[in-house]
Amino acid sequence: NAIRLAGDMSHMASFFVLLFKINKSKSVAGISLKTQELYVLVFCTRYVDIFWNHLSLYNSLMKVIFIALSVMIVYVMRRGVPQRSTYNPELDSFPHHWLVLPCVLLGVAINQDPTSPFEMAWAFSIYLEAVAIMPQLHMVQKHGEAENLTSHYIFLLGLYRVFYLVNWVYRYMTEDGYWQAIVWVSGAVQAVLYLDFFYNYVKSKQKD
Amino acid sequence: ALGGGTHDEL
Repeated sequence: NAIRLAGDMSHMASFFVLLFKINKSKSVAGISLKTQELYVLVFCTRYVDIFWNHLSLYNSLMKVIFIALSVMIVYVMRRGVPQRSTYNPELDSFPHHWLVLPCVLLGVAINQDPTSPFEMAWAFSIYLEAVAIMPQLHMVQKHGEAENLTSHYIFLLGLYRVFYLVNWVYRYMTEDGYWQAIVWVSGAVQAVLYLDFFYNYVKSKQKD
Repeated sequence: ALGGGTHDEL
């Protein structure tokens, strides 16, 4: 549906905005490498079914694009010259292991098929995605304020989440028996994390 | 039940 497509497009746009920012400004200052590495982990654990699930060309293609773009971002941040010298590890200090570990335990404990390692990995990726933005939000707070393109990037990620939430309401009403507890709860948690950022984003845009 | 089925979203 169109709402879901809008969500995917804002998600993809967020990658391009970030890649544009770090190529144009030649700097990754203010960008959390931890958040970006968590996203690589999210996509690689969720999309392992790319090898046997062929729901549509769109889905398979988007999976490849999301993995490729997130890996590309981490690559530029770690290896890019001069980008790698502009990274601020001291500001990127969120204890991310405390995000991954509970998500692993949750993924093993609560999933759609306890006999399937793929379902465990899939549930893990859903839980981890919900909280993966936290190191980035933490960094924005420590920095005081995010650069324009960085805040557009975070805004697009939050927007993607809002579109998906609306898409689930739409699907629940139009598709008989459509119901997904894990993604709905995690998606709602993920959206809540952006509320404070959204508030400040809109406020600063009004000031401009 | 948790709902679920095919993972047709990204």
